[in-house]
Amino acid sequence: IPVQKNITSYFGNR
Amino acid sequence: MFEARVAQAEILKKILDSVRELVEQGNLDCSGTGISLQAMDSSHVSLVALLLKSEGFERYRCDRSINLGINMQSLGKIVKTAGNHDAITLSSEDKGDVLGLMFESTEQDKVSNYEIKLMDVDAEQLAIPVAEYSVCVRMPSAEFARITRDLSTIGDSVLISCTKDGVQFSTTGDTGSGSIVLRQSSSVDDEKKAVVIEVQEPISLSFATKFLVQFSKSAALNESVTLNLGDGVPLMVEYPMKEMGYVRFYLAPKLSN
Repeated sequence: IPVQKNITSYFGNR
Repeated sequence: MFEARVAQAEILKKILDSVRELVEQGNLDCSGTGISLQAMDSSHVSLVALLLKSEGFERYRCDRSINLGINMQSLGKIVKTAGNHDAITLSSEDKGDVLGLMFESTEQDKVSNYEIKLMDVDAEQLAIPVAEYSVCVRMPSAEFARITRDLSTIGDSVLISCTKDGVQFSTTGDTGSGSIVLRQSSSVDDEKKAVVIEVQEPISLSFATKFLVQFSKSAALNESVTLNLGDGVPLMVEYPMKEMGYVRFYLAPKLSN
């Protein structure tokens, strides 16, 4: 089953 | 003191229309260089990044950087009441608790004033790195809207596969399957109608159809849209707005686990 990661996991906190 | 005046309400209406279904609330970050907004959808798989540069405004003043926490639905509803050609001035005091909106008709014979209460929006600010994309597709935004809408009747995922020969959008659902291929335009009479495919490396990635449909509703912002795909990074869909800035949507790919 395909999963979508949370978008925050691709971007760092500013 | 923050004050920003746009000559025509139409552009603000289009911008708010493009984000307000996806984003319930967000912080408008106002600084000397312009207004930006970063907000995630409620399921946190997509992100909207909006930039309105100060040069894009008829008048712009921001003495010190402020965050205006706004309910997008409320803002959208109020801005919708302005005439398309009305000038809109947004304003807020440094420690104010409202965003002021003033609409002025072109003949200056009607002035409307509104205030929206500001709210505390707890949104994390993300650093979005400049990604190296494998593929960049520029295509008419109306075509992108049509393709996503057509495929959304079949499946809840769209596989975007891109090679130098073309870009294929395909989907599979309980009732069947479908695919649409766009080829690079051979002659470019009209830049806006062209399909331009830049490929560093062929790529295939799968995305949730419903978000692509949401993004594609921004077609009013620009006749062209660019889709940027890269391995291991979210899809970036960009609608540039001439001198004003851009609306960008980021979407996490569906990965097989």
